[in-house]
Amino acid sequence: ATKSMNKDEL
Amino acid sequence: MNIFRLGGDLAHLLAIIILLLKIWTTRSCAGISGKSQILFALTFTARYLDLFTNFVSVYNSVMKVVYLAAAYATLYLMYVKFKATYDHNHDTFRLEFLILPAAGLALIINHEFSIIEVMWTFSIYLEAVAILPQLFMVSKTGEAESITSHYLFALGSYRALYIVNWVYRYYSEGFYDMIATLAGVVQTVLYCDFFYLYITKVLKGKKLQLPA
Repeated sequence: ATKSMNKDEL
Repeated sequence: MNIFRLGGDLAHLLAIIILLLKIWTTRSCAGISGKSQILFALTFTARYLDLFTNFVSVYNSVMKVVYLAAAYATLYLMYVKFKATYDHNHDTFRLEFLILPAAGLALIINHEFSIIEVMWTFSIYLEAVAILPQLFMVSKTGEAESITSHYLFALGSYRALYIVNWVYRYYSEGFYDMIATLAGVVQTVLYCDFFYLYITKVLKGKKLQLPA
């Protein structure tokens, strides 16, 4: 999938 | 964190500082698109809704606060303090033509259909096109002050460095985010002709003149 979900970037 | 992303964040911070300094020291926002600044403030607001709920690191939280504060400070300077110097006549891009498609697309293409995720996706799509009113204004006025072109160069470099960061993260940790990456490519491509003019003209001490 295109998933990342972990928002550790600005 | 990697040097590409850190470099990107610092380029972004530099751009924001250059803009604030330009407006504050010249006490004028001539040549600056208030509409783009509205879109940036919207972008950060929609993206950092998790500021108090999702702690990543001190660096992450501090930068989010700095970006939000700087965005709203810029709006204050442009629309309140130095309102008289705001160039309404050349800042005419219709914001709804950018906000509505970004919102619509965020509802259709996202990683997860939840409020926080759709707002994040909206901020990603909006940021990709947020510079259009500014580039449109520069093309209408046909030129830009050198300080404004330095601002644009730093701003364009930030997302270009993020693209390198995403390539690096893909090969080093298998991380990828197609939505952020594709929007980042669109965002960076929009600066290409400006980058060309900046490197061929501004760095040679000439003024940034766009072919009318």
